[in-house]
Amino acid sequence: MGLTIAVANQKGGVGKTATAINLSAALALEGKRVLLIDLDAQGSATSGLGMRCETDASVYDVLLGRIRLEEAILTTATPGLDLVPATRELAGAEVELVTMDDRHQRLRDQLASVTDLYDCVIIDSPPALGMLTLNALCAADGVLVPLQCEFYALEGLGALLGTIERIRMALNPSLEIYGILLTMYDARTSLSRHVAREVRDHFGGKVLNAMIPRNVRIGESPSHGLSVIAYDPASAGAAAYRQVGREMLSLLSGR
Amino acid sequence: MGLTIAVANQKGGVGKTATAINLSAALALEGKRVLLIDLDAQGSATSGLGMRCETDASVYDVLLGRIRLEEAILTTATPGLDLVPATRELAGAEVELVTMDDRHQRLRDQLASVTDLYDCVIIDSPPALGMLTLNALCAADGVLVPLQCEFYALEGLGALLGTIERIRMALNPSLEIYGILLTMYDARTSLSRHVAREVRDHFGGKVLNAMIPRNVRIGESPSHGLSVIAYDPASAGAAAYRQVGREMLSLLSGR
Ligand SMILES: Nc1ncnc2c1ncn2[C@@H]1O[C@H](COP(=O)(O)OP(=O)(O)OP(=O)(O)O)[C@@H](O)[C@H]1O
Ligand SMILES: Nc1ncnc2c1ncn2[C@@H]1O[C@H](COP(=O)(O)OP(=O)(O)OP(=O)(O)O)[C@@H](O)[C@H]1O
Ligand SMILES: [Mg+2]
Ligand SMILES: [Mg+2]
Repeated sequence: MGLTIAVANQKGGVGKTATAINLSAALALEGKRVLLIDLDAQGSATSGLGMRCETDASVYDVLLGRIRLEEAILTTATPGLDLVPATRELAGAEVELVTMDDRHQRLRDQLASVTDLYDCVIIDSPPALGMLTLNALCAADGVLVPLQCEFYALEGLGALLGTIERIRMALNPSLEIYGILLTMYDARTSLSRHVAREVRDHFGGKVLNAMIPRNVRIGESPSHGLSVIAYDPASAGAAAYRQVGREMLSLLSGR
Repeated sequence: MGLTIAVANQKGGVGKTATAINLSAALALEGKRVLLIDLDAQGSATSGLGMRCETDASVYDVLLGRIRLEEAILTTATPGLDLVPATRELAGAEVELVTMDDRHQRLRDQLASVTDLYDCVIIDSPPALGMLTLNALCAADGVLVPLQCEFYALEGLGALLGTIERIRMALNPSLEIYGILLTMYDARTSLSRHVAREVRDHFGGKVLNAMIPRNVRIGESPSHGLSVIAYDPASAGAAAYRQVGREMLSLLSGR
């Protein structure tokens, strides 16, 4: 029975997609069977792995009930890693889902038929607390929150943790916070050091030991359709995401 | 009669708020009377200028018609720069506006009573192509598109330009693209240089000459509640945003 992890933070550009792709790849390289679901109409996780949704089978069609989730699954160049792609049409789902009775659990219901096929399902969310992120949080067992080492990081975290708590109370009682992951850490700037220290002071053990450095290889890898681990295994970015993989594995094996 | 500029790009973390705050400050320091409207529920433009919405008078109340825009205007520490703040409640507007007949022009209608008081109105948008960004694009005379020098930059631009064209045809015939602004440019990386060259090749004269470098002072300034121009006037970030101000002024004076 696989575990489902939502990668979420409504602040934009904090490394959600980079984390979703590279954690998925790190777990696949450890021999796990992983399904990555792109729940962002921008389709960054889809294009970052060099994939295009050729047919009408995207996560949008799955949410609207036109096809089953299995029909949208693509295999990627990374052994053990499959993908459910997103297309721009997904932007329409924010409004279309609102009118459905079971609007918050469309993804959860569809996932039930495939979680046995995978050790881990990872969901990349858009930069908003709307219907799509709600579906991700209702489908997930736990949430991984990438947090950029920048001023605005702490501002938005309160809203996100509040939303997660409300969802746990009302819609998904088993939802946990698997961890806060510090991203784009630049040891040369006092801003980065200050934010990292403040987050660790506030959230203690909830913050993963692994910290993702600002590393140009992470920014370059999607242009090659690869995870940073496949693109430049010796890079600091690859090492950091392999460490995230190990931390999540030890966390998940305890469940 | 002031001009209204929407700062928009649905990709997250590309420097929308940094551009909205620092362009506003640059124009105010040139002696213009500027109104900055924070249309993002994260409230980054509000907190980045050290402001908090004390009363119930935020842009959310304005959009729902509870108060007039003038009642939500705050003066900031920068002479000539006023702000309409945002609060988290604004996230609810995405859904609440959908049911209103005039949902796309709520902001435009409210702005009509204040544009005579300002030389320029600047609107900071959230990282989505939803109701709030739609309101910003319907209220605006022109759009400024911050574009991060990263792989995903060009991916989302097509969707945004398509949305702008649809809005011009159906809802706001005078909407123009005032420019594409390259942000977080790091001359040391081939990724940055490659993306900047590709954007200039594709979009030619639409791309502003000014280019915003990745500059830690820009990231530090919001933690002091100041624009980068006020925080560190000698920094490369301040110089770049002053240049953006001059380019926008020469563009606007021609209208
Ligand atoms: N540690 C890092 N070092 C350098 N660049 C990074 C790093 N992490 C992510 N990036 C790059 O920064 C940009 C933003 O990251 P990413 O797209 O993963 O964020 P996001 O939170 O998914 O954004 P959105 O809110 O738009 O979904 C991307 O161009 C990505 O390649
Ligand atoms: N040129 C720059 N150099 C360094 N840091 C920058 C620069 N521009 C913006 N930043 C920082 O990068 C982060 C992202 O920028 P910003 O919040 O302005 O983007 P945004 O597009 O408004 O994000 P969102 O999509 O969440 O609204 C912020 O922490 C900001 O302070
Ligand atoms: Mg993303
Ligand atoms: Mg912003």
